[in-house]
Amino acid sequence: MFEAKLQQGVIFKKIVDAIKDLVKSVNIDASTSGLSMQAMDSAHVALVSLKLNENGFKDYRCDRPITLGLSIENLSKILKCAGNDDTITLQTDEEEPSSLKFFFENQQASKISEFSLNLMSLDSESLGIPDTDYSSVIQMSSAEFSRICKELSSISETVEIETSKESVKFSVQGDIGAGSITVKNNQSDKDVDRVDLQIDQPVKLTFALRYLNMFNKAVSLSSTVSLNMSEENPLMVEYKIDDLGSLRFYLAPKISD
Amino acid sequence: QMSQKNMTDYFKAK
Repeated sequence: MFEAKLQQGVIFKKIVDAIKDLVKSVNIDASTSGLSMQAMDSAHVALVSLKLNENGFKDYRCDRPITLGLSIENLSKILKCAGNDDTITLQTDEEEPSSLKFFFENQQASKISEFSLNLMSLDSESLGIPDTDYSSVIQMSSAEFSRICKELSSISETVEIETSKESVKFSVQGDIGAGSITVKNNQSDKDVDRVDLQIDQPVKLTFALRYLNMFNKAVSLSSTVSLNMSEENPLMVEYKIDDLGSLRFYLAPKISD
Repeated sequence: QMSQKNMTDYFKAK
């Protein structure tokens, strides 16, 4: 028996919205400790990693580990039928399920929707994310990071991110010209202004803005985002989801030929 | 000119 009930179903809707342009089909692994998912995009330059802890669910039960192979597009179609205030319950009784049941219930418990999504058998890539001590960690407003990426992507396809002890600089060079936005360390009480820099070693790395803009679809999951960088390692962009877990995106840096 | 590294090997090397 597997059952997971989310009090705020809208979070699950937001997660699926945030990853659906990046990955088409995924294996979600359910275990006693919660749900996890890892998948690379088709170009194999980005990786999505989702972890949802059992404690974050209203009810959670998973008697034995199971793998749920899902089409994200089809999952998204079913989740469109859930209201933003609904609870969402995932359920299956089978050991090797061929479908996953969904129950959506509104706050008054006056409307209950039930769907089943056919599952797919997907080759699971055995991906492992190496433990990395990032030499530059930036925590800032997710909306602000999203705005910077969106603005700069009209000038260039790539952005160079350079850290120093005091600031982080986002630079672009394009056919029409060049520019940069520098954000300084700021210990404001307001989330929207706060910028936390933990810089052991400054880094200078270049990334494709197209991917960063896709990651930023997760902006509504968290008011802050953390950018974790080390030379020659993929960038790790993390959105923490309150008590529930985290959604992480990894992106390979652009390298000079 | 810049290129993007395929990350398959990186993430497979546990």
